[in-house]
Amino acid sequence: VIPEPTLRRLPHYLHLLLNLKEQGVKSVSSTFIANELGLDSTQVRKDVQYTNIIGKPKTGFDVNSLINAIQTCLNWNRYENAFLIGAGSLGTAMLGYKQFKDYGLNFVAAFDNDPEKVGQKIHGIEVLSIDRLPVLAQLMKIHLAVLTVPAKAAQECVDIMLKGGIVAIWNFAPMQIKVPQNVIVENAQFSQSLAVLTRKLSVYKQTLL
Amino acid sequence: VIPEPTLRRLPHYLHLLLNLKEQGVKSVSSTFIANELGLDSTQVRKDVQYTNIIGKPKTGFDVNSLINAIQTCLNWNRYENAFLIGAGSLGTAMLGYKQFKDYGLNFVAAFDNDPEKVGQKIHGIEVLSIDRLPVLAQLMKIHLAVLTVPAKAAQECVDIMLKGGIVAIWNFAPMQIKVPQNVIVENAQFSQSLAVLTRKLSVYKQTLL
Ligand SMILES: NC(=O)c1ccc[n+]([C@@H]2O[C@H](COP(=O)([O-])OP(=O)(O)OC[C@H]3O[C@@H](n4cnc5c(N)ncnc54)[C@H](O)[C@@H]3O)[C@@H](O)[C@H]2O)c1
Ligand SMILES: NC(=O)c1ccc[n+]([C@@H]2O[C@H](COP(=O)([O-])OP(=O)(O)OC[C@H]3O[C@@H](n4cnc5c(N)ncnc54)[C@H](O)[C@@H]3O)[C@@H](O)[C@H]2O)c1
Repeated sequence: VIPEPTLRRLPHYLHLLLNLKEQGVKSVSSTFIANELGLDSTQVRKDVQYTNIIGKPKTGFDVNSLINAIQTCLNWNRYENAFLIGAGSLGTAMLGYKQFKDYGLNFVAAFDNDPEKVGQKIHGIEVLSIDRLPVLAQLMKIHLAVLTVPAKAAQECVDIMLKGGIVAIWNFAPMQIKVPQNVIVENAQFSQSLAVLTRKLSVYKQTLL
Repeated sequence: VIPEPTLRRLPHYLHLLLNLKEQGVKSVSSTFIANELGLDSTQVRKDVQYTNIIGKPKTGFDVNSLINAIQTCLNWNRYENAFLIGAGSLGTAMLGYKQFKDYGLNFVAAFDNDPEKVGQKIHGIEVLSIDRLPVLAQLMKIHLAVLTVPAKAAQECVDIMLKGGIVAIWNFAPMQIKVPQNVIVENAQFSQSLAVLTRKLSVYKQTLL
């Protein structure tokens, strides 16, 4: 099992490696990765071990092999078809974000309860009525869904998603959704991320007084 | 100093407490908070200690005092005027998100290098040319900025922000920006969050085979 802190660092390594590949770099050391990302090189070596890629003493890791290995670990080398629920402003930005395909995320349909949105296409993806989600999720074997509805509507939408057999939810609503134990929930971290920033800024400003 | 993991949990407590307040609940125990959020109650008690709010044996914490204390810890009881750089699809969604004011974040201007966008207003916020950022940041004493430009343009924009005296950056571009040591950077966690989700889903699917 790969520890969650390691899983969260792997995309950083991947972004860096993809950049290096673009620049024609063939191999890289864990020290180089650590310096670039402001991490500890022992930590980087430990993380990379989970990908089963072995570095050579003089040259380090093969960039291509490490890219493939990380993508396989994260399952980003295969497409996961996904639904998006709540085609509002954040949902629309996400439907238009082509780079999600690099992370193996492929939106196939969006759902909303606003009659003005249903029937429209957003970035080429059709917006359907939320009532149709359970049947379509079963038919299309959709396991992953992104939730971008307001907090007040979140639990009600989750219950509909569960009826359709969704087992992995990326939740952007700022509240705790309740799901059965086998369902995977990853809460997007907007308010947590901002909390760290505003706190650190206020502490920094104190030092200036 | 409040540890970062505690800082990241405080917004969860705050969302829950604000909900309870709306329902007229006057006091709450750390056990109740822990159960609602799927956390350990000892952890909740330790976190709350950082806010200096003392619970009473029988009744627990006063909801209002705990809300105020957490908002003060995070500096969300005061407005931090901020700039947003990159008025694209994600930037637009964020400029329109009224709830950021609950987190003390108040966008006062947006910047872009696309001549079609400069001079427009997005959700009432004027989009200005990126060249004007350094002077305006100094004049308006802006310390915090949100970066929603593509990765290729990120470092160049950061260098402009630093010239303006920005000391706290909320970075949405999927790459590591380089800043002097005194500058606070909080990377938004889109790809990290998705990594955890897709990995857990692929492990779960293996168990079904
Ligand atoms: N916009 C941001 O920058 C931002 C930042 C952080 C968090 N969020 C969170 O992301 C979520 C979406 O935010 P937004 O700014 O896109 O809001 P929004 O109001 O623009 O969009 C919400 C969408 O959900 C739909 N909806 C509402 N109830 C529904 C229901 N019962 N079934 C199906 N669809 C329903 C609405 O019709 C709308 O299209 C919210 O929970 C918000 O708190 C947004
Ligand atoms: N859209 C999403 O759902 C999403 C999700 C995760 C991460 N991101 C990241 O957020 C960032 C923004 O994404 P987006 O989808 O809004 O992209 P976008 O292309 O819609 O918007 C980018 C904006 O930045 C502006 N820009 C480009 N170069 C600039 C420069 N040198 N100076 C000033 N402005 C400049 C563009 O004119 C455009 O308005 C990207 O780094 C992206 O990887 C987006």
